[in-house]
Amino acid sequence: YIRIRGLRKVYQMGHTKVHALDGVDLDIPRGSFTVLMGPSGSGKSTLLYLLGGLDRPTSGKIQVGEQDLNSMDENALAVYRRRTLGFIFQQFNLVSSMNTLENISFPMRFNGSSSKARHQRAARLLEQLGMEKYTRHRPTEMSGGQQQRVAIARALVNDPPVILADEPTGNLDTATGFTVMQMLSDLHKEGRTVVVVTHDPRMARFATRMIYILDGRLVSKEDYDQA
Amino acid sequence: YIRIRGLRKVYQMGHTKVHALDGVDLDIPRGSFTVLMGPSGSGKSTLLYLLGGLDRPTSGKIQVGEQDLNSMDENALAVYRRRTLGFIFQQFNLVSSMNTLENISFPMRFNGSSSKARHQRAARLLEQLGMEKYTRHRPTEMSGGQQQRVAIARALVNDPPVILADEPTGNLDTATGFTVMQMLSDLHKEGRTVVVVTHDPRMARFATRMIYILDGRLVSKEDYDQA
Ligand SMILES: Nc1ncnc2c1ncn2[C@@H]1O[C@H](COP(=O)(O)OP(=O)(O)OP(=O)(O)O)[C@@H](O)[C@H]1O
Ligand SMILES: Nc1ncnc2c1ncn2[C@@H]1O[C@H](COP(=O)(O)OP(=O)(O)OP(=O)(O)O)[C@@H](O)[C@H]1O
Ligand SMILES: [Mg+2]
Ligand SMILES: [Mg+2]
Repeated sequence: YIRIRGLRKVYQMGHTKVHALDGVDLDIPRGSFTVLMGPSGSGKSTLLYLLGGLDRPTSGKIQVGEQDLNSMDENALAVYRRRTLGFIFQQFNLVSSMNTLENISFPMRFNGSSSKARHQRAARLLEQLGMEKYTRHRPTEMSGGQQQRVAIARALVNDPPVILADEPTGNLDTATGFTVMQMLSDLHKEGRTVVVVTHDPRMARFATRMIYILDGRLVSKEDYDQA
Repeated sequence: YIRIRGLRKVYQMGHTKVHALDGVDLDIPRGSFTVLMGPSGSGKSTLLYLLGGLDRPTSGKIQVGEQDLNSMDENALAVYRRRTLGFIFQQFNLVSSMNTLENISFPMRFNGSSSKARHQRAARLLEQLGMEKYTRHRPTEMSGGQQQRVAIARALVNDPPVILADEPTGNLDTATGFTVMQMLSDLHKEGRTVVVVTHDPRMARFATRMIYILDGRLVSKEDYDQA
């Protein structure tokens, strides 16, 4: 379903090259729950950004279903993101001038469902995340973990077939973090394809597949454990 | 050393009042390592901000050594922060136009130590945190965990007697997170007063004292565990 071949992302920093991704080959089957783990700086967010069509690789290809991301222009990528993906950002990326309800409703502005259905869905997600009292709060009026939960609700509100989550529980206490993992797992059981970047080993129990990354390359569990 | 009495922070949101802190009494002995745990939204960052003189309480008092924070004006609070504290922010708060070295050097601009001593100190901290290759990187050119480590180095570069850390390992992998905990513990063993907000139970082993917060109030471990 998702096919990644020879993926590279190189940044030029003055005289040095930073190989954020150094030749990644990866297949992600439809309906799988993939957990990606690796040290800080190993390339996890970079991989997710490229998968999400938010950036372009230096070389290599990414195919999502029938679509070849490299051959798509900015507009086509925007449509791809809107229709296919729910992206949970490591640093939330909420709009600071909008309140919770506005931030969550933002991705719904293009889809055809009735305004009523959309608002019910938003309300249900907020309730599952314990955030129903925060509809009118703006990001600066909420704690770190509350902002993270708004970012999660926003990513899920369009019921996307593919969910890309970049460290979705980093700012959450143990119990709330577990609630989020359950939600992602339930969505997976209903047929969605989920890719979660995390440092939390508890996420592994929900995975149909674990992948490990070191210095921009995928490695075996053995190599990862010995690193 | 740090005495908190009747501390309240209330936010007015339209018609509702949010009691971020709902009457906190707390003593933090000099040279202690206090770990504060609580659910997302329970008031941890608020408590740290007030302790750090970054915000004012609605009522109640905070005394740090001889200083009564309520009676200090903005300039006095700025001096207090510069001389006494190292603050590690939950969302890093790095200056996006400055690179790593500039961000770390920023707090050193007022202290009397020689430029050479300061730069050696900055270099050593970066090395301990595995960040020595990132001196010229700006925040947007670094991963989440790398930015977090720069924020940590910045808080420690002035060798402050009091360290306030708000979820300092949330974006770090297990190994790097442990390195940071060790660093804070070593600084504590050298005599500093450390207060760490964390969701990571591994931090407890370094604590001389655990405190628990629920809905803006300090509670016993039993109440916290049953919540
Ligand atoms: N400016 C504000 N206006 C209104 N409410 C606020 C404001 N800032 C914080 N709050 C509320 O105060 C409460 C405590 O927030 P705080 O940031 O201290 O939580 P926290 O324990 O640090 O949570 P987390 O673990 O998610 O970081 C939360 O319910 C939050 O929504
Ligand atoms: N714009 C950029 N310019 C230069 N280097 C960059 C840039 N963006 C990222 N990098 C580098 O690419 C590497 C991978 O970054 P990435 O954000 O993917 O790491 P990560 O695995 O998500 O880390 P973390 O767990 O800390 O979030 C890092 O070494 C980072 O410094
Ligand atoms: Mg990352
Ligand atoms: Mg907080």
